[in-house]
Amino acid sequence: EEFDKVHDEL
Amino acid sequence: MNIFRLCGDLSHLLAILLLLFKIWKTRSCAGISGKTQLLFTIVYTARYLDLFTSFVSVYNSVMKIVFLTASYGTLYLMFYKFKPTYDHNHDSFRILYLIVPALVLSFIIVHVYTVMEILWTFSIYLEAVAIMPQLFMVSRTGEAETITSHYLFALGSYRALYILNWIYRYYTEDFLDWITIMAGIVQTILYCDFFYLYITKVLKGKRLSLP
Repeated sequence: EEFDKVHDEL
Repeated sequence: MNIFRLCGDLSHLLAILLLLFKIWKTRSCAGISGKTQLLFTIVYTARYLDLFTSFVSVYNSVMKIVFLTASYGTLYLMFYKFKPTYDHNHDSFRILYLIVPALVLSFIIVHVYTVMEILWTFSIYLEAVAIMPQLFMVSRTGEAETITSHYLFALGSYRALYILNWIYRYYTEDFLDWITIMAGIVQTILYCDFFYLYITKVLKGKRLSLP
C-alpha cells in the first residue's frame, strides 16, 4: 500500500 | 482547521514574534538559549522541506515560511548582530544528547522509510525536547525576564492546544497520529513546572525567579 499521508499541521 | 489548532498556531506565532521583539527592543538576547533557538531552526528546516513537495493551503505555506524566516532571523540576531549579549556561559546544555536520540528514534518509530518522512519524524521528536536547553538556562540563572516568561508560556501553550486539537480531530475526522500525539504530550509535560511558576508568579506581577 502506498503511503500518501500529507502532514497538514504545522 | 478547528479553534484549538488555530489558537495553537497563533500562540506559536505570538511566541516567535515576542522573542524577536524582545531581542530587538532590548538590543540584547540575555537569558535566551541560543542552543534552543538552533534546535528550533533545525526542527523547522527538517519539517518544512515539504514546502517543495506538497501543498496543503496558503495558510499552511505562509505560516511555514514565517516560522522559518523568524527562526533564521533569531539566529542571526543572537549569533551575529547582538552576539556580545549572548550569555553562552549559562547555555551549557549538551544538545547532542537531544539530537542523537531524536535521530535514532526517528529511524525506529516512523510511518514509512522515506527521507522526507524520516526528516519529518525527526523534527517532531526533536521539537518535543528542544526547549530543554532554555529551561536548563532558566534553572541555572534562577530567573527569567518577564517577556521571556511570556515567550515561554506562549510556546508551551501551543503544543498543549494541539493536544486538544488532536482529541477534537479524533472524534470528528478519525484522525490519529501517535507519533505527534506522544511527542506533543512529552513536549507539554516539559513545560508543566514552568506553567506553575508562570501562573503563581508572573501573572501576579512578580518576576520569575526560582527559590
